[in-house]
Amino acid sequence: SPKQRGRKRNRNCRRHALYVDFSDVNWNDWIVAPPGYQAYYCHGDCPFPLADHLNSTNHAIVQTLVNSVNTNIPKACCVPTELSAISMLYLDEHDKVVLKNYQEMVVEGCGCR
Amino acid sequence: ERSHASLIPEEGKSRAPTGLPAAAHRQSHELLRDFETTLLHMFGLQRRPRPSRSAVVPQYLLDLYRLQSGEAEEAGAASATAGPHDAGFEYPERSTSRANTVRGFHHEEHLEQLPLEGSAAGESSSPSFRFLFNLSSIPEEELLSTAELRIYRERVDEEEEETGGDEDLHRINVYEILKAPHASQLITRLLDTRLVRHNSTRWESFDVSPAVLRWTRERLPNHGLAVEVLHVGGASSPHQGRHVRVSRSLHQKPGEDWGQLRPLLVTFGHDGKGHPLTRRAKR
Repeated sequence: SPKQRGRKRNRNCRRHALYVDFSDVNWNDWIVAPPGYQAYYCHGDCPFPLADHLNSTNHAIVQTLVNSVNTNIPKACCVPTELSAISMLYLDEHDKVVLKNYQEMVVEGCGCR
Repeated sequence: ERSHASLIPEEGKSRAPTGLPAAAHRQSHELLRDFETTLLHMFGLQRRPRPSRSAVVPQYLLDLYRLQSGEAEEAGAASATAGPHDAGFEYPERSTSRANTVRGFHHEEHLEQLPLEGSAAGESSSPSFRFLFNLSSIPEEELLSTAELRIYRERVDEEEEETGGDEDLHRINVYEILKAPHASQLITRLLDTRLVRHNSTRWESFDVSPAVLRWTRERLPNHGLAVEVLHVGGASSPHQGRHVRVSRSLHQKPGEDWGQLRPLLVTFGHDGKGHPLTRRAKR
């Protein structure tokens, strides 16, 4: 049924929202901006056969295939396949203001690897 | 307490969660401490920063952040909120295209002497101001590409303005101090110079890269920078020393924030990790 199909699709590997709020760990006294950011995370199944949009590697396809006949071998993992940077403005240990670009802070895409 | 709280609960103030043995709680505390240390190292910090009350975030770096992160575009008419600090703000495209880290430094006033009479410009009788910047917080792995000294100048009121060709012209000279044998004598070399009219309020940016690269890359002694402001109309002009804000005490108006008007040294560098600070639109 459409309902089941929807549920099944939602269980598959995809990107989920994850907002990191710096004030939750009381870091907002030294991080000037941003107050927090949307980091996202990857979660979900990597079922056999792997769909094209799951950005799988050849190895992930082979591993998933082996898993379908031998469950001792785990399925491929749902992981970030594309990440982007964020800039942060903060005061360092010496009270100096720093604007820095940090790579691989935001998940842009997930896939089975 | 909250302002200086951290990821780690204060010793003696935290209570073990109900049912959790003391050993397990200690282990959990250590785990959190390791977790925080790992995060701080990820950000390139040795320990958790504890900003002092006197810490000032320069408006220039805030503007850079907003433009770089795309926040300014999202906010819409950024110019509508532009204050005096935004005057003449231009995104340093060339400098940021090669840098992933921008650092702001205010000069160390307590290490500087009083204005030096006519020292940087030889025979000139205009005062030169010496600025010492402590750049020791720049990590060794960070390779600087450029550095600018930003100086604020404020429009001279029209009622007081004199008419005439050169009456409103000021020359700003920025020198690197190569040696400072005596307080009243400096051996300098000119880094940048500009002729400005005192009919506008804006920040002027001077290229001081050669000096800052000598101090950081070549590890040569940092004797600071000297800034000289000459009024073309002569030292006796009523405008002499009134247009360019290089000193705390000069004509400070009530409510004026010297922390936001004082000279600012900005360094652009790259630590070899990731992409430069290219300007981007907010997703």
